[in-house]
Amino acid sequence: TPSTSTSCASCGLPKTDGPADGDFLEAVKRHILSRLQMRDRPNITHPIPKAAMVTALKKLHAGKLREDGRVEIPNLDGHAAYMHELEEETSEIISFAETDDSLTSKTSLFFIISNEGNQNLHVSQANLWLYFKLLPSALEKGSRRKVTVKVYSQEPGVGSKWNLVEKRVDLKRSGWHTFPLTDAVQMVFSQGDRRQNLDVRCEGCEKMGVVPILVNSADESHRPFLVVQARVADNKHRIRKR
Amino acid sequence: GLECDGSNSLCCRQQFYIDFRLIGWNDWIIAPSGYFGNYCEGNCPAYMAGVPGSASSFHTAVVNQYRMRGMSPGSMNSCCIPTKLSTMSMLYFDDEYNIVKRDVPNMIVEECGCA
Repeated sequence: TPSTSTSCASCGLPKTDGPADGDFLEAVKRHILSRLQMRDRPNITHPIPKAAMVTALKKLHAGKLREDGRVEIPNLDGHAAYMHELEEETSEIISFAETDDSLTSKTSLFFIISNEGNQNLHVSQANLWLYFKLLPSALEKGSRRKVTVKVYSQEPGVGSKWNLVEKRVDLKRSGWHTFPLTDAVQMVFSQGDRRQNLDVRCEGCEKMGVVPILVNSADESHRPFLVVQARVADNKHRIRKR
Repeated sequence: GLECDGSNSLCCRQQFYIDFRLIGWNDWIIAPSGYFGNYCEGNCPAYMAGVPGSASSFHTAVVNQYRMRGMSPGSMNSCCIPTKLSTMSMLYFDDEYNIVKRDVPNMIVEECGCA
């Protein structure tokens, strides 16, 4: 074994009697996480539906990967009704949030969901994506920040609103979170409407130093958006648009 | 490359397998079921340094260039290093419950040699 002064950084480990000791195991764990560009192992709080796994694996075998290698699994947070839908049977409409003067509250926003040709669309899945930013002060308040996010459907001007989804969000860092809105978007389509008005309220955000990013011209890259997967209800033709 | 079998102290590859079930990582790593965290260990005497085939690494090429130019770095110690690494394909859940498939290059030490 070379002496310390002349050894190189890439030299192999010295022979040890018990290579499987705790430190070595921890080093290997850290190595795996760093290669996967993760700080910690993900916290899997509830079991993954087998149907979701099967769908993901089918997509993998069919080569339907996104560029970053991810396989999109619809609604893993307990709404697994659409796992059987293959990607080629649906299409995606992505709509970015807007706001105008008719919306009285700063927490109000709306989406115009394009439906060219006024086709009879069946919504198989719709998710609202919201970005939550952790303020520097939040980082000093411990590692877990649980907030409750409520998304309301709102009639502009009238003021009446009803709760569409309520979700407890556990924030470890700034990032995107999804909120299922399938039924609400389906209702918009079935009424022949294109506009979805929403009001987003976050309980505990202020206290925890968390800011949900709504429509903000200074932060366009975190603008809320709505992803709708739909197909024409009568003849199942694909809708070739995004 | 030599496999470590305890019979000598020369540079060799020590196999080390971690079963994800045993460390409680099988809930987020779908495949594979474990990881070969192999590593290199052992001594590199002078006659083993730069042996073609067993240590065809970049480091060896550099040292050989010095030797060809008559600038043999005689005082340079030889190291037991990975000379062949392979890619590991992983299927796992990330923080957002996405299933991610990633081919991680240079993840598994396949061969060790002296350089």
